[in-house]
Amino acid sequence: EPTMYGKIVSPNYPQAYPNEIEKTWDIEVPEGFGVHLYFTHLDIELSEDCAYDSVQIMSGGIEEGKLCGQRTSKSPQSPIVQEFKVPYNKLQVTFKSDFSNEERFTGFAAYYTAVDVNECTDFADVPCSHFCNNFIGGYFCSCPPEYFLHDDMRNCGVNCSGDVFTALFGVIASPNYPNPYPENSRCEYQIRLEEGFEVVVTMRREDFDVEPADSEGNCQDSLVFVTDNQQFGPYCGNEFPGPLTIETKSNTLDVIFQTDLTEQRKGWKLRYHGDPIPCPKEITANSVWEPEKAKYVFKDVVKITCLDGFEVLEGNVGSTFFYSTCQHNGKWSNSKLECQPVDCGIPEPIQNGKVNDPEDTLFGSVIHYTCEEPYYYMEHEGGGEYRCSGNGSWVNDVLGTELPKCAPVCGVPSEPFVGKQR
Amino acid sequence: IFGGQAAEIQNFPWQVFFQSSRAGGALIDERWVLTAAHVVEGTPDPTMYAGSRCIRARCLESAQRLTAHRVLIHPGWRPVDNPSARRNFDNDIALVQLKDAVKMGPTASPICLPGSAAEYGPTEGDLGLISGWGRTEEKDIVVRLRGAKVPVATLEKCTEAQGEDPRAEAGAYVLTDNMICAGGEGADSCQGDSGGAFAVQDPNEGSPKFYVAGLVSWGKKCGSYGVYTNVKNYLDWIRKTMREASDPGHD
Repeated sequence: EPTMYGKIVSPNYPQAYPNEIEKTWDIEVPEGFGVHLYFTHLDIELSEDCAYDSVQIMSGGIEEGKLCGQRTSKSPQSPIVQEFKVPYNKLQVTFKSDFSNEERFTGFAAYYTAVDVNECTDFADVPCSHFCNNFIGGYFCSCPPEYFLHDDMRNCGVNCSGDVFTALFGVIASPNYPNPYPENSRCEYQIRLEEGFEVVVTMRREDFDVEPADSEGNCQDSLVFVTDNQQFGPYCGNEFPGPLTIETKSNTLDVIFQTDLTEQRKGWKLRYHGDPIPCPKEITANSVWEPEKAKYVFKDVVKITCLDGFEVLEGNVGSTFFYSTCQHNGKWSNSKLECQPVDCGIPEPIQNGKVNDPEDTLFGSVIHYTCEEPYYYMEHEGGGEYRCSGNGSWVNDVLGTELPKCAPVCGVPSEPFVGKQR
Repeated sequence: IFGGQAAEIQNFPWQVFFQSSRAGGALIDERWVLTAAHVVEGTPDPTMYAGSRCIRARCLESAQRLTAHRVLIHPGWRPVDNPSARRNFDNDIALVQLKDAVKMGPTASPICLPGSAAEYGPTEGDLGLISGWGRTEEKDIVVRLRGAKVPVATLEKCTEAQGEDPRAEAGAYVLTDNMICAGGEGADSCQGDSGGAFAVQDPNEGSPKFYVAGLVSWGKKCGSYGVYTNVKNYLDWIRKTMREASDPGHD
């Protein structure tokens, strides 16, 4: 059982210790304490490197000391002739004698006590990233204001995640920028733009100062940009090492800034903006785009007007124009619509006349009406020629859309009356 | 027809047969028949046929039956109590609007109306064609169309013409400028030919083309001079009546 204190003496102490003996004591004090071992008597055969007889103090596999010979206190106020303090709670003491002693040696007497370890200072490794608080039997770490203690109870960080940027333009900077950023932190910022916009990040070289990479090229502190399907970075160094403009091809971007314990620098500041996705400038037959632009982007609306004689059919309804919108996926709406030649349809029949069977009834086609001669004639001037016009009507130069009328021919008998003379 | 001969309907394709009054008319349009007022007087719904030279019942089966939509008698036509004793035939003209259009062809086609120019007023000696199923020298009734050529005469000839009973008729008949006198050489229209066209060749057309200069109206005696309604005097009334009756809002 661990004890707070104790005493160990060599065999037969205070009489002479026997030859050829080896004895070990395992000293253990409660955890969180160190061991203070001090000898009040030491009388062991002296030899070079204590090779014959010795008392050896080991801690954690490391020899803290190996004693032989005679020691006397150097201070009249203290009986201690030799002492060891170890910041660990276990200690092993081994006494060993060889086969012969030319004189009588009485061995050693030693005491040990549990002593508080100042974990904050007694070890080479710093136990806390910021503030270390020692107490008897242990220690705890604490953080400056606005920092929080990580789950490892050793490191402090700042709460810098969670910001979501939805505006089309914005500036994002590391915490405290341009003052040193916090250590041991992971800052995640989200840029979430409307579909149809591409996040474009711009960085000035001088706006970037992050702890450089180690000798193997690994960033200690790093800035990373992540989209759904690609990653930019990690970036670190005295100036921004990446392209000054990053086109992410995505409307969402996660900005991740991770820092380690050491070496905090100015940090970084970036600007971003949403670049509307372009739609291809398509050449559609028989139509005109309005407005005419060199480049069309998301949310642009164009009015596509069919040339004269062409129309767009939506269901059974014909129209001379339609609207198309550049969509978030970079494609035009209504892209299936196209201007087709106007179809005037089958020409209407007329009374007492006929129309020739047209080869087609599309824009520009020509038909001819005729009357049933010789008993009917075309009442109006302009002939019977009709042309399929741009508005889908058969049009005559004189009558317009009015159909020709076949009027009876008057006064012409099909056979003349030949009167017989009396 | 006196002094005439058998004719084909192709010779007079405008000839219309009024079955109920056994008279004639002239087709002047797809939906209009011109006739004499006394033909349709008291006959608001006459039955007519076109396109047949023969008026037997069997023949008429293959003719075009014309149905009257309305009968429009000239407003100047004066009704009398006893039509058989009528002596004043002034304004003896009427229009019959048809319900359906007549299909034109070799046996049915209209005759032209006269132009308004002076040359459309027939002068003495001009030949006109008459046709009908009326009385002949031999028969009171014929079933086959007959036709004749008759010259235009002066109105005096018709005034001077002797009737069946000269004493009774002297000075009783009214002759006006609305009438044309024609005949005199044995060719004449007669009872049953009333309403038929007095067709004259258009002077302004190279190829033969006839217009209706007159309508068979009356005569003192068949076989000499006959009196015809001068259609040219009624052009305005004809056109106005046809225009107004064809107006969709007019009934």
